[in-house]
Amino acid sequence: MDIVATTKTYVMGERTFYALREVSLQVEHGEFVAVVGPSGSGKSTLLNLIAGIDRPTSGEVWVGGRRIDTLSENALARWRGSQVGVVFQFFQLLPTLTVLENVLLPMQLRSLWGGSVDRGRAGAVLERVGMSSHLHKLPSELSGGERQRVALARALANDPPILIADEPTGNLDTATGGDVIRLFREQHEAGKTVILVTHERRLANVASRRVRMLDGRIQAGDGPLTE
Amino acid sequence: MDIVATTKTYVMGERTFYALREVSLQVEHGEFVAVVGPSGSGKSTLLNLIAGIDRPTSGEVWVGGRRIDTLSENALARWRGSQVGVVFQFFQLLPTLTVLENVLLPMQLRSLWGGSVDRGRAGAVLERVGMSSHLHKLPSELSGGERQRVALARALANDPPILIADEPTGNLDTATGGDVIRLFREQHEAGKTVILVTHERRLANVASRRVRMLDGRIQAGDGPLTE
Ligand SMILES: Nc1ncnc2c1ncn2[C@@H]1O[C@H](COP(=O)(O)OP(=O)(O)OP(=O)(O)O)[C@@H](O)[C@H]1O
Ligand SMILES: Nc1ncnc2c1ncn2[C@@H]1O[C@H](COP(=O)(O)OP(=O)(O)OP(=O)(O)O)[C@@H](O)[C@H]1O
Ligand SMILES: [Mg+2]
Ligand SMILES: [Mg+2]
Repeated sequence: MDIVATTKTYVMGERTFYALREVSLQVEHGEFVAVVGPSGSGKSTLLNLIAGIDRPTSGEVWVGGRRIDTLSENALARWRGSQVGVVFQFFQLLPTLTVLENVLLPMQLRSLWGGSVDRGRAGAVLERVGMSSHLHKLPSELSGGERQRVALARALANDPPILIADEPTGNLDTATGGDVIRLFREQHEAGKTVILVTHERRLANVASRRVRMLDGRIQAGDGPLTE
Repeated sequence: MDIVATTKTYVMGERTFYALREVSLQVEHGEFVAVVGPSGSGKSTLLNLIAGIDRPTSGEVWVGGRRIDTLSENALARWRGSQVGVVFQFFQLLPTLTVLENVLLPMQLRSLWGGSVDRGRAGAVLERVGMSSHLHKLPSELSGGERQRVALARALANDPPILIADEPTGNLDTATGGDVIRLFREQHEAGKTVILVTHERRLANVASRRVRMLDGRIQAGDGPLTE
């Protein structure tokens, strides 16, 4: 993965907000990277560009040897469906689908181009995140941490090579959060590329390196968090 | 505040989910209480009953010498508007109102019964949470942590005697979270009653006591968190 001199701005009236300023970042296949930094520093924006959810104002985004920021909407959706699993900061579960249906959906979308829909795998992934007694509930009938775990299960549905997560333990207590951290380590040990945003020291220090952000720029230094 | 043998259940087909089971809890005026416990243990459900956002299946909820679970919708909304400030676990900012408008709204609602709308105070509260350079943005134009801080500012708009917050630092980095913790301490030192859910040890241990929940019940012991 190669982010080359990427900027993201938002124009509001006469003002221009800079979410990212000339950011460059290389991540090797199979690496585990944690992105840390203050609120508003550009972490989610960076993740959205890497996941192909948003496009940069200028610069280039290459993932898996392919340039993705110039792909058409259709090609980008197809690429995402098979290459990337994303856990959004606020989950974005489909409110009218049950827990199980939300996890089956990425499989159904991918089956349009040849994948298979596997209920057994969907159930197993939900069991792995401790949610198998809530399969037929709607997102509105779950607690905050339960929704977060369903969002994680959905990101794993197609067993993608790249896993991108934005504060995946933000709504979880220490014990439940510990379970989720173990899951990310297992994904990494299975050879997946894992890129996540976290402000939790435990999780940040499990990654192979840290990328520190401040006011839309990447800072020097990738050592463990100490405070 | 007095919660008396309160149960909350959800019936789904033949199954009944117990979110709270015969919970009793007393909180003195001016106390600072932190509610902790695993994901799905009933923390948000308890807070929603105390804040008058939801009603129990059985039991009684008394706040400030008044029984609130039997109030009419109108009376409950009026009571909430002047007595309680709530920071929801997922913010619930109004998407079509700007940051400043979201904070002015509780004042405007209260002015129906005699309060005043004070733009100066709204600006000051937003300054206090570090959001004064985003006043005219919509919630969709903010980062996760920025939205959380706007939700906190809104809860303080009417300077209520009771402040209820559900994971108020869940989306914040250590430094920004530290600022928010200081704000809760200031509210407590000013004589407000503060009841919040958190899984963050720092914040839980700043409270005067902790209430531990598990599977819808309150556990014994209110000492500091150690792990
Ligand atoms: N409308 C509903 N229908 C069925 N079950 C529900 C409903 N709302 C909540 N629940 C269940 O009640 C339990 C308690 O939920 P609550 O939101 O209080 O948990 P919590 O302690 O706040 O958890 P978290 O830390 O994950 O936010 C959960 O297991 C949840 O699935
Ligand atoms: N549509 C938009 N219009 C204007 N500004 C925006 C927009 N989207 C994001 N921003 C700004 O870009 C900056 C970076 O946002 P981003 O969501 O990447 O931050 P973050 O590091 O993820 O923060 P947090 O830890 O609070 O989630 C923020 O200051 C935000 O206000
Ligand atoms: Mg973010
Ligand atoms: Mg909750």
